[in-house]
Amino acid sequence: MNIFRLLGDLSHLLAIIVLLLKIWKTRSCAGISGKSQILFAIVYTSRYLDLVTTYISAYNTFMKLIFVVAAYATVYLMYIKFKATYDHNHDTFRMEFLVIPSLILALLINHELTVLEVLWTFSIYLESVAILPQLFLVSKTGEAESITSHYLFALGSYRGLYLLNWVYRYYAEDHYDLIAIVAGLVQTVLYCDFFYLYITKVLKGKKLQLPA
Amino acid sequence: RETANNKDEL
Repeated sequence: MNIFRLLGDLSHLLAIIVLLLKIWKTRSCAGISGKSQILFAIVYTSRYLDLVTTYISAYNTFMKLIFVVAAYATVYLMYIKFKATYDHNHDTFRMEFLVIPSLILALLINHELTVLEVLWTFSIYLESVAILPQLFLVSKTGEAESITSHYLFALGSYRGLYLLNWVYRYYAEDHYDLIAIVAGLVQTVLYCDFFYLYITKVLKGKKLQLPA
Repeated sequence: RETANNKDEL
């Protein structure tokens, strides 16, 4: 564990908590893509199957459980409890366009052709693009509430910090995993446009509004 | 190398 990895995990945790609190406090999930949230639930379910096979550390188990439970809780709040506030007219990205290619790619490019390893790889590929429905929703409506922007910033920072963690581990521990690194790069790049808007607008107190 | 069963990263 190094500082980048820890900050990455904490940033991820913060993103999840911010999103759940936003939905809970405002009793609304307007502006949030349910498609992205379903994809994240699929991502963490397929990645953390090792919870039942291997024990790594209390930290590892605790965080995995939080990520899985929070993903399902978010989906529950969006599709059941606060269904009436869900922006489904704008949330039109087709999930199969991301799930199917990720699955095919995981079957083709993986470290080992075993069920757990392919599912892990699939989750890494899918995670890298799972935010697309959310970014698509923001671009369709042309704006995002500040709290949604904070959520996206924390979520985007998480994989960016993991990239630094991988650079560190490469030099310090001679450890690297190309699948995770390439997917992590893709994931972070997808946020670049958003990061730019966040820094130039939201941090200056303005609403995140896309140019018309 | 880490395998699916001993990946410590989240």
